[in-house]
Amino acid sequence: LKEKHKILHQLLQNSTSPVDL
Amino acid sequence: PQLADQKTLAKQIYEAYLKNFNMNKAKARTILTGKTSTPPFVIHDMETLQLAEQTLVAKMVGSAGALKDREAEVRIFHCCQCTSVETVTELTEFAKSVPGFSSLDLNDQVTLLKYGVYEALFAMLASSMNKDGLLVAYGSGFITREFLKSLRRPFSDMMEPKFQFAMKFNALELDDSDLALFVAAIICCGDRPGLVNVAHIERMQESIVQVLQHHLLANHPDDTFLFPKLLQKLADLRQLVTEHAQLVQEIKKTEDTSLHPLLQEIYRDMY
Repeated sequence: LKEKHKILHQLLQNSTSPVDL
Repeated sequence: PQLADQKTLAKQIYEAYLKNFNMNKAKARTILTGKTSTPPFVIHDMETLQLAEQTLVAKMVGSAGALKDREAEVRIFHCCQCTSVETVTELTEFAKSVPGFSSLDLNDQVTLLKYGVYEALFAMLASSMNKDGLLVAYGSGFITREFLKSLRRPFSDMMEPKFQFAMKFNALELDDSDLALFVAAIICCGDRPGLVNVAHIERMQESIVQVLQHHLLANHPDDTFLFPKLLQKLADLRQLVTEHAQLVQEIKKTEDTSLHPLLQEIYRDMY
């Protein structure tokens, strides 16, 4: 599941993560 | 002691909500009721849309970028995606501040967000809506419902169901302290597909829902049925998200538009 949701996973692990379009 | 624990939980969740969300109902209502020194710029046709793009949302649309020459519908769709990505990021931070969430299995945290963020997003979007339109660009713009309805299909079908939900939801007159608990209850939901540690999440959900029930009784003593009405809204939101996900899939199939990778992750194998 983590593999399929890399950005969500990254957001959960990092305090703030800019997500650029 | 149990009541004290409940009050602490309610306070923690409310503080996390105020801290993590850029827009809230109190702010939105101040703008929508004309109590700010500068009223929002009204987007009601193609001309005012272009003006807004040059000033309010230049960064989002990337006025010098690839979207400059695309049709209005595609540019608006892109803006909606930007706002959604920002809200998902805020919701993730909010979820992490809900007591117990961060100690859940990481796969379960992902699942709760995957299924919860859009329901939460549409519940909160209602705060920025009235019957005539929606606040955009952090409250500096207001796009009219009629203009959104006048776009070509399938884009014109995007927002109208959200307005219809919002009008009924706003009639419940929730404030930010109620919404904070409601959003927490949406996210900590024990029946999302694929959860590993259901019992753990159900315990969390139970305490949040109990706090919500007591908070509503205290905060809205004249509306004794507010709690069951809100439980019904959870089901309505699930339906709203299902229909929204179908529409996005249709747009992805039939239109030449890109979908942000974060939103792709969320929509993939959702329902």
